[in-house]
Amino acid sequence: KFFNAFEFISSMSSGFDLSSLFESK
Amino acid sequence: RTCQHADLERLARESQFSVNEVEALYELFKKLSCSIIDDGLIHKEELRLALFQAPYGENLFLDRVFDLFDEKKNGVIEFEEFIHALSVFHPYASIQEKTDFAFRLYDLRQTGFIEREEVQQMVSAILLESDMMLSDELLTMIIDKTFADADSDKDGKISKDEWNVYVHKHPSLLKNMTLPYLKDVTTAFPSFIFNTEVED
Repeated sequence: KFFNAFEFISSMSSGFDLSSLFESK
Repeated sequence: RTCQHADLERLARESQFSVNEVEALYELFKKLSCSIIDDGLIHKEELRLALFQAPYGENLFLDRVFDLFDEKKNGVIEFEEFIHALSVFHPYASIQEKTDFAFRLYDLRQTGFIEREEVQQMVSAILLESDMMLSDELLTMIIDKTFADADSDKDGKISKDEWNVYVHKHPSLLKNMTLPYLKDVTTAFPSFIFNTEVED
């Protein structure tokens, strides 16, 4: 499915997903 | 530590946020910055706790995000640094700002290029983090294919210009660089109203 390394990194890395900052409010 | 009116106005000018939104984000900042050490600064453990619900454990990406927030490189995130970095994630921030920020995230060794080893390191970190297995052969194939597409001068590293072109071709790469919540922070943190200095 992921033949683009950056696509893989950006969709799989939880450390880059800052939305949880707001979800934990 | 408090945030004076002049600071709020300056931060609003320097970011995509209104004064009231900066105030609302100050409520979030206060909460994050006192979760472990109550000193009005966000320490790495506090960011980790907010993102992963656990204060310990190594994470390559968390380290990079923290480093980019920490403009002064003093090991903590101050409120103005928090606003500056979050502004890049605003839905109205320019694509160029987001593209630049993503480049700096991926340029692990801060050489001004995204090198093959760095991409390999990031992919391997995710595989480890998510308990996924991938053969070395397949990993090499994925990196080869990515570089064939992104590294147009074939020097084994992705320059800023090459990155700009590549992201333009693959805009979904910036998906994580936009936080829709930021359009609505005053609703998300209504308690700012009790401390507000101005009416927008």
